[in-house]
Amino acid sequence: HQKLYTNHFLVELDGGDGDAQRVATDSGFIALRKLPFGDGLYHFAHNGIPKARQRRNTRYKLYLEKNPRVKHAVQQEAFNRRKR
Amino acid sequence: GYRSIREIGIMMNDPLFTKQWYLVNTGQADGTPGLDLNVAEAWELGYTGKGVTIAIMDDGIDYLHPDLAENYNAEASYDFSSNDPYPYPRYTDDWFNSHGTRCAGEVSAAANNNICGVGVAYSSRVAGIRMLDQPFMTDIIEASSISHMPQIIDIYSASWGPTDDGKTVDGPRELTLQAMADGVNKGRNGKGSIYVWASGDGGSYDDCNCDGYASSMWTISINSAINDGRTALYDESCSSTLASTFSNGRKRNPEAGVATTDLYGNCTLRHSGTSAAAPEAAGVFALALEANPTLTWRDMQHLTVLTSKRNQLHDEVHKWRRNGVGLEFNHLFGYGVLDAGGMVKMARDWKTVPERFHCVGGSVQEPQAISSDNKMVLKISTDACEGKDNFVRYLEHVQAVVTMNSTRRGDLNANLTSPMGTKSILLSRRPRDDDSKVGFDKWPFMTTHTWGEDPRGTWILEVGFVGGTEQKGVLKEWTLMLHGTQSAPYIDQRVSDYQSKLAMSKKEELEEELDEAVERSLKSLLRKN
Repeated sequence: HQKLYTNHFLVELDGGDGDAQRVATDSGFIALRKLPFGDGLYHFAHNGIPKARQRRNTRYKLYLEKNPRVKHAVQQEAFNRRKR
Repeated sequence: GYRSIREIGIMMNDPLFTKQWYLVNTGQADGTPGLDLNVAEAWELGYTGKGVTIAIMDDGIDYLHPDLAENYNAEASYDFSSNDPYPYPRYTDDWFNSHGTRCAGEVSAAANNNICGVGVAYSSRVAGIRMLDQPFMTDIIEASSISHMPQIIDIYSASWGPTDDGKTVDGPRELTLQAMADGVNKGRNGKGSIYVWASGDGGSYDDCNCDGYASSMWTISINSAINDGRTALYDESCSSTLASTFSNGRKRNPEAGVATTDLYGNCTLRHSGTSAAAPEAAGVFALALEANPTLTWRDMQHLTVLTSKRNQLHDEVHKWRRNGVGLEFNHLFGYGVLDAGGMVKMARDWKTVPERFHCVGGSVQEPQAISSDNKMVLKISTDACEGKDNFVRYLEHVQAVVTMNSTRRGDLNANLTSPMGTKSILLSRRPRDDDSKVGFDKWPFMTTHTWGEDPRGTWILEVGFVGGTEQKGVLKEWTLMLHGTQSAPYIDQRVSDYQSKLAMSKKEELEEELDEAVERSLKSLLRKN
């Protein structure tokens, strides 16, 4: 299937919630939450990016990863789930 | 194992209670009396789900519904579709977002309040996790839902999955797998979160082993029967299904549907699809957890295998069979219909099962051609890591991790036969699947049918094509993964019913342990002489 990419990112970073908020604010993202497993995994979203697009948004990914606190950022792929 | 209908003295004033045949089946809508979840026995013993929280991962919950509000656990609820703590369903003209509210009613609808019906675990608490109602699903939303408050939420119920169109092969992505692993290892303060999955709505065109959520070892995959024991028309079948509960699914009779709560304070008799299977099972597991809060995620699967009953379930396509240690199973119903009474009685005295080990039984890495002329047969002889620390002597789950491609994926058919002679259908034909590019890439086909067996010996994998046209394929890799215990899981369990599967399994284990002990002593004597 044609892949789709959303405006949600998984961001792995050093530091705590405060640092995550600062990284998000600095990059124009919203830090939605910390994931309760793994280390320093956060869920970011950006309202300026289309909700679903066929091409990755490399610019915002690199922009995030330029921040020294950010280890890496992964744009979330969109897929379908159905109610049964 | 049947009970007389007259023994059941459960009377509730909830108007839909008498129509909830999956709770107490007295033959409503041409159903089969006695074919139900046997919750009456559990309730009579005092188990109604007190202290247990079940999360419904779905499109939200009408937590203002008078039949749900009392048991609603707001603290454990969240809305990952809109990122706020209020998982109230979004209104649509066709009430499209009623799914979660209907599932919640089957688990936790309050009893004796003269509203709608009664939940299987009517004193349990229900949390809403709204995570299906956004334009697209993402790995991070699934992972966040599956790992939400694992120290408060005991059971996660899911009645959704990849599209059941008979041509999809899909499952949890990386983050969600990590979340599940974290849940079963650390959830419930180390006892493990319990994930319950409805196996699928794809009917005979699909195979739920192609659904990575349902076929995961970490989820209890539940199928559904209708009120007279037949299969629902939308039932899929696969070897990873562990047990069954009930849903509508074949009859026009409105009372043969599943009665539960509906949006905006309403009730419904027509909750359709296999989605009701998971919350009903979650309710039964909640009763067992109340009886024994120390049960681990694996204990729950063992109890499911040991207490589920064939009862009066019948499947025209797949016959009921017995595995190598005498446990009766069916390719669609698993080990049978859940028996809440039997489960809580066994749960009360249950001692947690021994440590679980994982062994790579063997692997075939050379490419093997698959043709339409005859089946390709591969054999792996394994000692199940005997003599090593990770020796697996008593099986729980078995996975055949397979990489294969073909000119038409849907015509592929795969069977796995264990050393003790139990044949599992790993993959059935899926006539709508015309994939010729993606195939299966390290896909973990799982079977629960060899539960309790001794894995040592030769495993046989047969792969072929079924269907009229000539096809070609290649199997690139097969790795046999064995998961189970080193010591006998039932030998220390207390048996109260000598007709039960537990009694039979315990006797089998005692005999085998005795044989092996005698064998060991003979060998040491011979060595000395």
